[in-house]
Formats: sequence, C-alpha cells, structure tokens
Amino acid sequence: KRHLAALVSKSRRKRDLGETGYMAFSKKVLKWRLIGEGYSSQLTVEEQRYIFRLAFRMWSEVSPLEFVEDTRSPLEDIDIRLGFGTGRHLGCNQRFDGTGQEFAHAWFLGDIHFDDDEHFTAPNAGSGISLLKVAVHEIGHVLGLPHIYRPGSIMQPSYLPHESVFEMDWMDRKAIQHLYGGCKGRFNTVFDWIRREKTPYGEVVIRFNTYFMRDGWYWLYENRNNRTRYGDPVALQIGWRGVPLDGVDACVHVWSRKRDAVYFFRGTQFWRYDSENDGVFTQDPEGHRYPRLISEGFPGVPSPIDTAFYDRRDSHIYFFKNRLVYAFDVEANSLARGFPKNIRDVFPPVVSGDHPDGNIDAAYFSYTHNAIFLLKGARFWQVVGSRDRWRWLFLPRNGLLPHKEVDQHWFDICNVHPTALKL
Amino acid sequence: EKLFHNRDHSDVQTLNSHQAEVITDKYKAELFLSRYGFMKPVNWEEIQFEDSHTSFSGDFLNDLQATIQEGASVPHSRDAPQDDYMIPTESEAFASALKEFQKVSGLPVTGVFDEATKVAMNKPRCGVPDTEIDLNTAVAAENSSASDIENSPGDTYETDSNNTSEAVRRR
Repeated sequence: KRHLAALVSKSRRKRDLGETGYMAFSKKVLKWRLIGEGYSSQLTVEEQRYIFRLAFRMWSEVSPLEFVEDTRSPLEDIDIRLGFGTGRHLGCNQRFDGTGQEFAHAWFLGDIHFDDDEHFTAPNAGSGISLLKVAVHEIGHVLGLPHIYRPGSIMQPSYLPHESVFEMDWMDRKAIQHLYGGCKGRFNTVFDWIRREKTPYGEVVIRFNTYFMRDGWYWLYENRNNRTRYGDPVALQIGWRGVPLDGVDACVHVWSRKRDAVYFFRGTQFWRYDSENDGVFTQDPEGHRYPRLISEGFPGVPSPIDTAFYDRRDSHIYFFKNRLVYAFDVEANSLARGFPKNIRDVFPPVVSGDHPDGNIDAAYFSYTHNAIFLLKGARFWQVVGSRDRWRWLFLPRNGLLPHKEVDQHWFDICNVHPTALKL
Repeated sequence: EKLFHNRDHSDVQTLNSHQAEVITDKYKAELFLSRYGFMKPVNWEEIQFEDSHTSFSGDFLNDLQATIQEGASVPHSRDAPQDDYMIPTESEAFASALKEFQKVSGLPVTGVFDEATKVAMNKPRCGVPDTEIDLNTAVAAENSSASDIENSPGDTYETDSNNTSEAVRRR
C-alpha cells in the first residue's frame, strides 16, 4: 500500500528515453535509506549500510550530487530507498528469479531492490557478487543513466567479476555530468608540493603532487589521469598534520638552490611545514614557536591575505590582498621595490575587460604546465609565460590570457556531503 | 559431502532452493529478449499514466491488487509461466533481436540462439531493461534496438604510469 501510495501521489509522464538518460532529480542533496523491511540475510546491517554509503560516495565524488543517509524522516521524503528481497518482494511488480541471472533492479521512483537469493559479498571478499558494484550500477539507474554497453563502464548490464580497480572512468563521469553538470566551486588554495624521496635503490628523486584545498578538505589531483585521487576529498588533518582544521588562505613552497620551505598562511598567522616528517614545525631555527605572525615573518605583507604563490623566476613570493599585489623578496626578506602595486599593473589583461580584478581565491604555479594560474570562483586566468611571449611578441609581461572554466581544465573535483567525508 | 565439517557447519553449502530458471531454449530466450527490451512483446498490456492527474485502466489496479495479495502468500511456482499470456515466436523479430543482443554483448552476430548467446543470457545481470521501461508500462520502446550508449572510441586520456596512488589501497 505504501508503494501504491507513492505511485499514485506522483504524476508521471512517459519519459524521453534519450540515449544518455535523463535528469531524475532536480535537487542536489538526496536522502537515502536501507529500508527496515529490506535487510539482507547475508551481510550484517552495518556492512550493508557501509557498502551503500561507499556506493553513494563514489557517485558524489564525480558529480555535483550529495547523498545523506536518513533513517528518521517519513519514507515519502526519502529520495532513494534500497532493500533486499527474494521472489515477490517489497510490493514490487517484478519478481526476482532466484540465484543467477537478475541480481537487482531499479525503478524511476528511486526504489532499488536486490535479489537476496544472490550471493552478495562485501568489497574485496573474493567470490560472489560484489554488492558495491551492483549498488553503484543501480544507483546510476535511479540517477537517470541507462545501460551503457562499453567495456569499462559501470553501467554495463552484465556483472563483471574480475576487475582490479572498480572506479568510474572518464566516460561514466561525463555521462553523469551530462545530466547533472560539472563540479564547480571556489578553492582556498592550489599548489604543487615538491619533496625529496628515496627510491628503493637509495637514489634521491624529486617528486611533486598537486593539491586543491577547499575549507577543511583537500584533493590530490592526478594530472596525468585528469582526475582527483580515488577516494578524495579527505579532511585536512588526515594529510596535513598541524594545519588549521577548517582551511588555509594560501600555501607557498619556496624552492630554490638555497631554500626549501613550505609555508601555510591562515588569517594573521603562518606555519612552516616539515615535508620530511609530514607535519608542521613547532618552532623555527631561531626558536620562534609556530604559528608566527605574518607581519613578523614577512615584513610589509598585510594579513589576512587572499592567497600567494612563489615565483622561482625571481625568487619572490607574490601575496594578493583585494586589488593589491605585494612581491616579497625572500633573499632580502622585505617587500620588493615599488610594491604593493595594483593587480592590473602586475598582471595586465591580454584581452581588455577579461580580468579577475582582485580578490582572487588562489594563485598557482603548476609544474605540470610550467605556468601560473590565478583562480577566482569557477574561473581561472593563465599568466603569459616566456614561451608565449617568444611566439607572440605583443603579449604583455605577466599578462593574463582570457579566462577559462576551472572544471574544464582540472576535472571532477567534487564535494561530498559532510556526513560522507568519513565512511 | 565432505566427510568432516567445521564444528559450526559454516562450510556447509545449503542448497538454495531458489535458482533462476536457466535459459535453455528459444522460448525462454524470447522471454529474455522481450523482457530486456530487445524485442517488442506482442500483447503485454499498455498502461499509461496521464499527465495532469493519475488515472489507471482497470486492469492495472486488479493486477497490482493481485500482486499485493500474492506477495503475501502464494509460493514461488516454477513450472508454468508466471502470467497466462504467450509470446508468439516471430522468427524474423526473434533473429533481429538476437543479433542486437549479440552485437551489444560483443558476441559473434549470428542471429542464431547458439551456445555463446545462451551463456551470455544466463550471466548475472541487472534487471533493468536495456531500453528503459516506464514503471508499469510493459511496452518496450518502439525502436527495439537497445537504446544504450554504444561508445565510439571517444577521446583517450593518459594512463597513469606512475605508482598506484595510495587512495586505491586506502579505498
């Protein structure tokens, strides 16, 4: 009767079954629940809820959707209801067929049913049918995706047992983003963290990784794969011990022949980060305890700052605050002559009118692109580099090329619901 | 049976009485193909919701009412087909549906219900038809070919040649 009520209460129309699916939900935060009368007899309830939390999280990591488990609201308010059953089940009009063949199905209204005659298993549990894979697939249907007959797609109708890594590939990501849009949002800072590492053979090599930080979370961005690390975002304190839990204003890595120092800035304070031991220093060589005041460590630089980056070309740290830029000479430990300057004087627009005009979110020197980017909101401006100026002499020094969208250059950097941050 | 079992019989595989019916002949293959949208079932009833308000044709309510009661008590019947309608075997429609299924499943496209096709049909799969069916409308979309996305080789992206990131291990 509950199912009939749900059917009756919602007017329906035959949907345009376009090849790419349809946008099943218009809101971005969706509630889900493993219904009480639909627990599996094969896994503990906690295992089932954990697997579903992970499945929803995987979709949240590649789309602007967020999912929250809701065990209290009335069932009609729950967007996606999951349950196990066998044969005739849960008031559904498509009976299950027993072990083998059909293992689950999903319905427009957001109901997902799993055939409890199947041998569902937890991730990495070897034989049996991975409940995680099936759940991710069926959630894809509820979100509006059809079957996709493409090797590697999560939306293939048949179950694929042997896969080393079960993650959403580029095409599946674009398929869901085609329905719900890309992931946009401001960042507190973006930087490449460079460090020395010893190879198993004892060689010292230089490695770098790219990090995007937003409030108390961060993503490692894998440039060669055009995506974030699987499983991100993660809470700051997990990877950056001692850094303010709720986020930073900037991170600067002063890396030259003489210096190798990473600084985090937040408000009026800054911390130096110990890359060797992966945590903030408690004090500097002169015994000053961290965090220190920016005004002491970087005389002439105001605080709080909007952001900052280190330019290896001239060994200056460029601090940004509102419309002004403060170039700080690291060697001289003082502001460079003539600064502060207006941001348009330091970074003139190549195309007039196309300029962030201050209050930028992040300034990022990318070792992958060997270029500087200024990020503001969902846009970024690339700074003209020396190579560009060799080819186009008319380009002004440090000119800003026309803006582009952040999510069209660094892909799939998506939030998850705060409750889903930790599984 | 093993001579000796674990003390708690955890190693004893209880024979699960509910086994899915194995697809072994053309009739069951047709059921499979029509169920998953590869061919149009001839006389399933067409039940439409209307836009402005929800009204049902009488049969739908009866069917659903029967479903609700049935779910409570009627045991799982194995031999007779669940509903009392028969799907006539139109060899052309059947052959083209078979070809469609074979094509999207990466099988040799023969249009014949061969061994490879039989194996593919019996694999565990999602119960959602390949051409999505409105919730209670039993008619597959006009275009019987699966309206799934068949990806032409889109852009490729660099494959990660550096070491596996720790997230994979962590997940």
